[in-house]
Amino acid sequence: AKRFLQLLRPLVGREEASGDSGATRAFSKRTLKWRLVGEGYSSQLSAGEQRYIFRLAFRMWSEVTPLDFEEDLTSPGAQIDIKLGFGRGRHLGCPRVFDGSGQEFAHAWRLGDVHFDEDEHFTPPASDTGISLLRVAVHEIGHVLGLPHTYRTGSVMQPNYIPQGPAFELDWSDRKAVQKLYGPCEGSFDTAFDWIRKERNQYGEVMVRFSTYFFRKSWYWLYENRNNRTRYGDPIQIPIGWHGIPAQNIDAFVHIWTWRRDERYFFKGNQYWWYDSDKDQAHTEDEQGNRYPKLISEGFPGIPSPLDTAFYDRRKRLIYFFKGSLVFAFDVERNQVLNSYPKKIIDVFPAIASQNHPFRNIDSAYYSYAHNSIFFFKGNAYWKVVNDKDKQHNSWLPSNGLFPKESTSGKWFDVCDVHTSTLSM
Amino acid sequence: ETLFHGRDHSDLEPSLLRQAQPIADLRAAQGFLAKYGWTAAPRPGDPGPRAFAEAVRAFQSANRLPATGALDAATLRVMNRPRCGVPDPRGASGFQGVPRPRGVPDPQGAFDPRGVPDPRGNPGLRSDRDPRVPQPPPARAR
Repeated sequence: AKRFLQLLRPLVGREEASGDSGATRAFSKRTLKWRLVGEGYSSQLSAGEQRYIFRLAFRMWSEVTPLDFEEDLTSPGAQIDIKLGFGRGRHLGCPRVFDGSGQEFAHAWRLGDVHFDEDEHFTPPASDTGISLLRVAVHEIGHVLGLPHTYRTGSVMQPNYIPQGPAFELDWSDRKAVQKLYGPCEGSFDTAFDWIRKERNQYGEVMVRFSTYFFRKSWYWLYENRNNRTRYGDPIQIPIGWHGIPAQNIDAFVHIWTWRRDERYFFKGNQYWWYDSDKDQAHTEDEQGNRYPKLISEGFPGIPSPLDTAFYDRRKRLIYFFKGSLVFAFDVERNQVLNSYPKKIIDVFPAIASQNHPFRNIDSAYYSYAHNSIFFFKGNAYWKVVNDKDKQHNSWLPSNGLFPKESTSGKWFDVCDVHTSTLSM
Repeated sequence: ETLFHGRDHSDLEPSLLRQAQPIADLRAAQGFLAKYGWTAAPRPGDPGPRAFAEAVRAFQSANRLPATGALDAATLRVMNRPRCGVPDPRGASGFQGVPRPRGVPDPQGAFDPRGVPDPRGNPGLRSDRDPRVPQPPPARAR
């Protein structure tokens, strides 16, 4: 009786955004609670393994959608959005009976119940035998979110189980399908930068590589430009990848890179940190034994703090610091602000289309080697600064002019938050 | 319980009693196609051999098999493969918990977001061979 009443649970928070694809949005709220029900644990895997695999499955969907998933072991059952459980034959009050090992291995109900056939041999991701519980869970959660089956090669929503290496991931089309229901992931960045690495190739030549990083709050993503997505498994907590810098809310990053200098600085509040790229940690003191972090006002005379953002212009050898509606041009050779600064941001970086300008409080200024351009991020949008190539094509463009704003999620794809409880997986 | 001996349960021996009935004949195949939304459930006296052949043909083409409409070994093999219990979009019978309201069209075509381009050709990316310009490192698995 309890389960029957649940089926009649009002579809609050569930809407339908029908499309021709047969896919329909199932939830309208952004944080969804899930639970492996007490009577539904499998005897084949340890409880911890089962819950970890489900947590990972939900995390994989949260890495590509604006949805967060949180395991909830305490709230009343009616408040749990997605319930999972194992059973054999007639199981968990479900009207659809399992058929024993072989053929049907799981099913999902639109109202958020997912059942796994205990007669199947479910195995952890690393195993190369049996049926991967992770893969099946990701598939069934896809149903719960509103995705139907597809026969498209490579899709996780194919009806038949396709044995695959442990490293299966949600591909471009599956991502776009679910984002068609729930929208793309939006949001600004505290700071964004391309990290330069110097390596020697097999001929001993020095190769310079860059990696794109986006920071937000206490986590960050590596963005793989060539794959149009973040690294699988991101975001990651800042202290895990970056050592000795503040664990959250970084204001700015600057890389002073000349023939003689290669210095990287992180800024937060009224302090800054010098980062040692060889040792991959922040310096604790300078050559004279002075401690880091230092005061911005001492290291960069005339520069206010806290900062909104900053970037280094390699050609002019200037650091542009931004605060409010002002921009400060700092000469790194003479270690001082240029005389004519500070200026209004709009005077230094004019709007190409009238009034289409961030004006103040820029979240992050980012020079991208992938696009050979500077971008100003603010909210869910970015403004691209006119570069040399733009000027060659349109000489009338003002130097440092800002093109009209565009959606960040339309250029950097699937940069999605995950629930803080699943950050450290 | 399902018998095992190893600490990590990796040597589980599925019970022979609880095996799914293999789909090996016409009736079982009719049941399979009905269960997963390829045809309406067969009723006694149903004149539907043509409808059954058409459903088999549709199932075969979706699974990239020769669409003969005949119940051959390859088709039976696919029918017996492990799969999700949710019906396929073609003629889905609204199994997913809430019966489809009357008059709402069946999602005929298999869901195929081909319309979503994959802009790999990102503007501005240099060729890998230009050593003067910093290059991104190779992608790594999770």
